[in-house]
Amino acid sequence: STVVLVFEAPISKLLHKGGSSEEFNFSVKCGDKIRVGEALGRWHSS
Amino acid sequence: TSFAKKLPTPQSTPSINAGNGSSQGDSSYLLPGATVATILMLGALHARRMYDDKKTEEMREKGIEVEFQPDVKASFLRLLPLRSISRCWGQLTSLEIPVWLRPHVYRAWARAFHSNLEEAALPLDKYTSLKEFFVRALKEGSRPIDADPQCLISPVDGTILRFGELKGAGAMIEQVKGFSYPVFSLLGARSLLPTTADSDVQEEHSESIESTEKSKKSWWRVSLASPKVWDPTLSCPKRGLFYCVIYLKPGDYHRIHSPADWNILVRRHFSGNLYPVNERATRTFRNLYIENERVVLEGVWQEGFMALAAVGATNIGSIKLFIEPELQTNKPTKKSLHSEPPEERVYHSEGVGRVLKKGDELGAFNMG
Repeated sequence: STVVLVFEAPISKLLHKGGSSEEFNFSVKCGDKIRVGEALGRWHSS
Repeated sequence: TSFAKKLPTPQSTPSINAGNGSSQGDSSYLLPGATVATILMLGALHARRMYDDKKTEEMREKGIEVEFQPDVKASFLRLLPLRSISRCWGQLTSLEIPVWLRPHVYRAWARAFHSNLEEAALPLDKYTSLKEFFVRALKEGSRPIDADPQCLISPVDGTILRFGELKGAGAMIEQVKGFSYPVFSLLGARSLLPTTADSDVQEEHSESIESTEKSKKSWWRVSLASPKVWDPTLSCPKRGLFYCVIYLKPGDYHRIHSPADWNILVRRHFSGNLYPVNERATRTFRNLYIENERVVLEGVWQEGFMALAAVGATNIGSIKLFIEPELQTNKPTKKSLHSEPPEERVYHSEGVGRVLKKGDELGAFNMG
């Protein structure tokens, strides 16, 4: 079986005041084994 | 040697019962011959498959991406009554196993499919059938949830097949190099994929997610009326649309969890077919994920739109939703279902939809 996830995430978000931006990035590669609860990707203010 | 003994010796002298003797020799000769031929054929097929898989593995290690390549086997599989086969498999695996035999059966399964029996929540002899064992829960704490508030977690155990960003109004998801399918075919023409008009509403909604505990006002105003075409050039530039495809092997843990805090608004069930979805099938079956039976959940999370599509397969044809236990999948059907529109249920009209926290269980795949 297969699960396909489709989701919106920040690509570049000028935060108020700080002017920094957030960007979603995957933290996996094709072929990686992954388990429930592990991060597929994160977005952090850069 | 017994096989050789039955061969008639050339110098044997003809005798009265020669007819019986030779016909007796012939029939016993035929039986092992057919058995030997079948074993040889199966062996050859298995060797061929091992060779193909090894070749694919070597290509992948060299960084060469295997391209889409339909083959005769895929065309042959399309002719088989896969749904009936799947349902028979489900009947078989739901047969009760004698208590003393259960640990042996489940250990054999675990050895064949590399399952981790240590994590099973119950002692092995408590699972009455293979089907019950297959959809087992795990011990508390077996899957710690990443606490980072700015991360999306995997909803299942499995192998990452594809991931990426969807661009353009006709957004396509790559099934395998050389073949892609439209995201709308996967989610359905009435998908809630956002357009410009809705982005403000979503903006309001995203803020309201954090303040849910404070205000109980209705969360979501979404027009389910007309089909939407998602076009990033029109929607506000700060958000993109991403996808990730995760394949679950037969030995993997098969419950589905919530990838984030989200509010599920709509559920769509596509009956479709039940082709196999293993790695080889993704390289040889056209439109695999949009032809197979699947359940699509759509809703909204703090960063906007989210959809999760659980796609069944021949051996794992059933998809259970803990948030909607009455949903039945892999039902006996007569005509081709590919053209049938999906059966849709709108949760949010009953209130705020189905609200789940990151890591909550929301469903499970099961055999048959």
